Amino acid sequence: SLSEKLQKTLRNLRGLGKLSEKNMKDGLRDVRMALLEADVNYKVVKDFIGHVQDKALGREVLESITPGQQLVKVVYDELVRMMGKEAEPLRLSSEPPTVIMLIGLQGSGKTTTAAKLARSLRTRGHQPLLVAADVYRPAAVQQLIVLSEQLGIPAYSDENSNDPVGICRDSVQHARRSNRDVLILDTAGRLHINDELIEELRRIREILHPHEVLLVADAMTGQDAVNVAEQFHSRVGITGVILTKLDGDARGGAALSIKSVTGQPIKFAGIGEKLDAFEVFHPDRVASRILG
Amino acid sequence: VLRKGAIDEDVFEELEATLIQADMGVKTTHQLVEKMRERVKSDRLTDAEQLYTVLEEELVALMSQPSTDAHSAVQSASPHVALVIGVNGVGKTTTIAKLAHMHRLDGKKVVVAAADTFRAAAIEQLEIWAQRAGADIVKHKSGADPAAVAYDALAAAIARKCDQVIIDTAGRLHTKTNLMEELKKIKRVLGKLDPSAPHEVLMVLDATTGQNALSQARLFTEALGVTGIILTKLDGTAKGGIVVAIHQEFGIPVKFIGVGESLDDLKPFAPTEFVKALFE
Ligand SMILES: Nc1nc2c(ncn2[C@@H]2O[C@H](COP(=O)(O)OP(=O)(O)OP(=O)(O)O)[C@@H](O)[C@H]2O)c(=O)[nH]1
Ligand SMILES: Nc1nc2c(ncn2[C@@H]2O[C@H](COP(=O)(O)OP(=O)(O)OP(=O)(O)O)[C@@H](O)[C@H]2O)c(=O)[nH]1
Ligand SMILES: [Mg+2]
Ligand SMILES: [Mg+2]
Repeated sequence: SLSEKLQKTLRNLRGLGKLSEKNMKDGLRDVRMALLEADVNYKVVKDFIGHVQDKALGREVLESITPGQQLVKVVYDELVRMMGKEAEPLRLSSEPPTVIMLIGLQGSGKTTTAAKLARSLRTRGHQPLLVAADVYRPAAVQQLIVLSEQLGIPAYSDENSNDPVGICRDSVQHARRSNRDVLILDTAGRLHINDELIEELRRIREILHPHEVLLVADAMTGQDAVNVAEQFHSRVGITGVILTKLDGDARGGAALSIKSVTGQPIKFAGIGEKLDAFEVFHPDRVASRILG
Repeated sequence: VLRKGAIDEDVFEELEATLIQADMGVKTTHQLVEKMRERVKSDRLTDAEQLYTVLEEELVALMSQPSTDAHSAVQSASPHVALVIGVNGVGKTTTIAKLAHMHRLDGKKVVVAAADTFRAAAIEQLEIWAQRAGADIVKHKSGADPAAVAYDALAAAIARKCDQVIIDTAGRLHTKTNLMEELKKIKRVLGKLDPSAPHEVLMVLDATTGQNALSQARLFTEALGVTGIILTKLDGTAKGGIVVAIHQEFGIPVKFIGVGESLDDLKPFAPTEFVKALFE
């Protein structure tokens, strides 16, 4: 682990005055390697090490803990701070229906997450409506309908339409008529570089004015996380992130990359395939994971 | 990419940045950079362009090495059985459709097995793809034993004298022991009908995946013996450099790449093209 590595690297510094650029150099290199191995983006790591150095510089090397422990604490605190110290709640509208739009790359977990989110909202006293706006993937609508039936939560779909924008627009009326106060739009997976499909998302956004546009991202994403997040944010605009598949052993450095490049909060974590495997995002847990 | 001019420390730093950002990982990147420092000295390279040419040759040679499995003996098996595995959402079902389509273009008879009996509408998804690709499908009810589906598919393929059996399995994280046991059972059960089956164990890997791909490769190969990787979603911006690290550590070759969501978006792995794309 990074703590063990740093103990060794910085063992000669104990009680030796202040942490300086020179005596921290080797320790910071260990931190850099650990973050890269954890899939934090190369450029994000560069900035991050700069922040850590600023924070750590000039601190007295305490007698009570090792310099390694001290540096780890600075890194950990800085990771937690950068990933959003406290959980940020979902934005709900004072004039229902609240519209939540889920977007992201192919296979990231949007459809499953839509159902999980619906279940979670119902637990908190809401009446969610799931909207099957993926008309491209074979049996995608069926997938959402099966999940909605498992939960006993209504789903809106239109088997006669191949227009996701129209489906989303019509779902609003349907929500009002059936007294549903939250709409969850499940969109088709798409590449951040597919102009046509990005434009489709922009049109849905324009017409429905979603209160939340959440990027659903896979926790095992590597260096490409910055490109994906940056493009979805600049071209569509996101208000938050849901990180999925955190029940695996991916270190999850993508969390830091995505947060740092979009500035948007990571709101939830997918922690399994079952529909109750869903929780508020805990930056401290992911920080420990990233540090290994 | 810094490809011209004298070879100085900036060039090595740029090289390191490129390889890391391609998801090659710290270990493989450092090995390659060190190797290039040696080559600069031994080959007396003076221009950065030369350095990149040498590196590309090195990588192409690495990724072109044949795998250690008895490939040719296995290809002639009939029906040839491919077990497709991988973590959730990487593109297994879609890739199976593409493989079936490819075999159909060669005039082969294909059976696909809907052995993902767990995920919502997984069977329906494969049914639609099988129809589009012109493959037969063997399926049971949702919730059925995946090993039973795989067994029945191979039995049907033998009876119908089909050429290819491709088995779709549910996505699963490699860290879930009970799910890995389920895969081992599928493999054992296939062996009852044909001791040499499955002839291929193909791990589908998403090109956007980072270092976790190493853990996936490790655990899937420990459990089943992975014979090849299919790297999907290379039509995005991710480079998929992790396959270089996987090749270094486990000797597993990349057999195909996925470059889109349609039936013909599957290409045989071409090391030269792959390496060129790493540096674009
Ligand atoms: N282990 C685990 N699996 C997950 C999680 N979230 C989703 N999955 C699985 O990931 C796979 C992909 O999920 P989907 O919901 O189909 O993903 P998607 O983003 O809707 O896919 P597209 O619509 O094709 O873009 C499925 O096998 C899900 O069961 C999670 O938090 N943990
Ligand atoms: N752009 C792109 N998308 C792909 C590629 N391969 C698969 N996909 C998409 O990735 C998503 C997931 O594909 P699936 O075939 O359902 O993946 P899977 O591994 O079977 O998923 P689970 O069974 O849920 O684990 C779908 O939206 C596919 O269209 C590819 O090469 N490029
Ligand atoms: Mg979906
Ligand atoms: Mg599948």
